[in-house]
Amino acid sequence: MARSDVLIFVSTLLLFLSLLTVADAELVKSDKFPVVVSTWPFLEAVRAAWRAVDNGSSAVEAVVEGCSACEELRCDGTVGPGGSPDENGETMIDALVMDGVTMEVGAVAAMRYVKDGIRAAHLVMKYSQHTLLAGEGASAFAISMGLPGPMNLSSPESVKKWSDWKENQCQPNFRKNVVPANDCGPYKPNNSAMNVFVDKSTESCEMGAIEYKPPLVGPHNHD
Amino acid sequence: TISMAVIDRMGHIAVGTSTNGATYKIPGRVGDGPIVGSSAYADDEVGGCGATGDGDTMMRFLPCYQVVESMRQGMKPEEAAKDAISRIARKFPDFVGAVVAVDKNGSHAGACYGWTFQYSVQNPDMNDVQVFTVLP
Repeated sequence: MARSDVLIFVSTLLLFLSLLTVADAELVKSDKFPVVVSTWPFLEAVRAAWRAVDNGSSAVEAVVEGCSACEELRCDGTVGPGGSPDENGETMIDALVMDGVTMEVGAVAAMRYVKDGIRAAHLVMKYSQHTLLAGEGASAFAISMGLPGPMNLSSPESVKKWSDWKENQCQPNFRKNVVPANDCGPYKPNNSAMNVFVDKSTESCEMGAIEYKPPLVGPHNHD
Repeated sequence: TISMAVIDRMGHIAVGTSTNGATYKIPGRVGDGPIVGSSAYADDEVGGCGATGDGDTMMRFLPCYQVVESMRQGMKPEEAAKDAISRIARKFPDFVGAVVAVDKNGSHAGACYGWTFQYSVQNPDMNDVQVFTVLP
């Protein structure tokens, strides 16, 4: 190879490498990123995620920080411990984290006795090959991986809400086609309502027999 | 419920959800919160999505998976969000819910049904969090 050819080759290589470096720098210093987007005006949660990701944390770590802040603040009473009592007055936690690069997911469902939902979900992602753990199995896994617990997830507010609901004959609730319809349980199937579905051969089905209840979901009671 | 999407400095996307579910639910009930594609979904090549609302209904439609796949097919975030919500509303006119979508470039939009929805954003153009209001 002639000396001029070598010079041309080296020059071209250097130019290519410098372009790569510029492109890489543009990616890292892009004025588009980072970005944090969250449902609802949970400002402190977004700020927590922003602080993490702006300081160089990964997207997954920032999501965990942001959602964890909301759990600690009990955002709207719909996140973290001390809210949304079930029919037994107990608070349980559902959480999920997903990495859009690796498509790894960790999730916990109906987790009892552990308040840190998103951290538990992250532990499922980091330390298991599973996607979703539920119930007391999720609680045991989270505690074994270092999260605090077991603990009571109720709060004075959630206990009061549940007591008021019990005094109101457990209304409203998510039951349908059961008796008693307007009182607390124990519940049994309302056979007259269920027959509408079972006996499809009759033409005397009265659709009015199917119990309809308006949705219970609102700004302070939602998934 | 909080559902959150983050794009980090490298352009990588992650999503997450945390909730204590619906009040007075039947013990054992699990909503959409921990269901992949329902409360949240992300794909680095496309974008991410978060959802909130009536989880018992929403988890039947995997709205966040729908949003991300619609964006993959070329829809803008606003169009994808509206499409996912309308698919649920067509079948359940009393449904209440919302989704927020963000594409891999950081463009974002929300859509809702049955209530007025707000979502929050922070990016390098903002000094602090900004709240966006979406009407049904």
